[in-house]
Amino acid sequence: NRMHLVCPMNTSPYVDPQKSGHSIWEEFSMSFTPAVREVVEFAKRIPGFKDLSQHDQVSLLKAGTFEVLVVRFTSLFDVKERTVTFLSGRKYSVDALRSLGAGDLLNSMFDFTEKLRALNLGEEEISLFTAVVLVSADRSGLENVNSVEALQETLIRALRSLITKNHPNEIAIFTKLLLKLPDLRSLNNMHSEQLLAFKVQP
Amino acid sequence: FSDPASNLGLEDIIRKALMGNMEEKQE
Repeated sequence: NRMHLVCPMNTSPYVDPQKSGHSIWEEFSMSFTPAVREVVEFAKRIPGFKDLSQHDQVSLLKAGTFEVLVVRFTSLFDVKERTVTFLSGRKYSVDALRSLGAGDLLNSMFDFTEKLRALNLGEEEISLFTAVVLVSADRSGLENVNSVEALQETLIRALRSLITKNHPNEIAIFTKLLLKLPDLRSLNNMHSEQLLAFKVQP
Repeated sequence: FSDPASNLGLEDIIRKALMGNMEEKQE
């Protein structure tokens, strides 16, 4: 009987109570599909990604798409104003979303956004970090872990080199950035739990 | 519904989006 969709990948958190669970689900799917396609297009542009097996490309994307979207959409979370911008462009306050059922995940998203922003990374750095997020050799179901690991190491080396070049006096940024990876895993797990709860009673 | 990615139909979207790339690789 859930009546609200607090994920900003919707046009609005409010759901028409007259609509069937199926049509709500269809609309939600239509809303986030373009963002998922963009992640796939991004993955295709990572040098070496297309050389991985088809199975592993799908496995990495299945496991990592949410984490990539979290990094890409930190701009939706206004840490200062405590608002979240939905796909329609309308902003909703944290308090409003909490009253609609948003819980710990929302707070954790704000924490993550705040910490990532504090690193003051440029577009190229964020992009390379996002590639590192996606190409993770410890995702489940990979058939050629060694290939993924080799690509992951190449990307991490490139990220370290870029950060060192751009922030010569702040090498700790690279370490802090890598420490964001387990934070993203944690967000991913929380999000998965929400999805499971939602799908059970659409 | 033990797999959230399957719940969302994510795999289907990903496979379709990758398809051009995959066809290219199969050639």
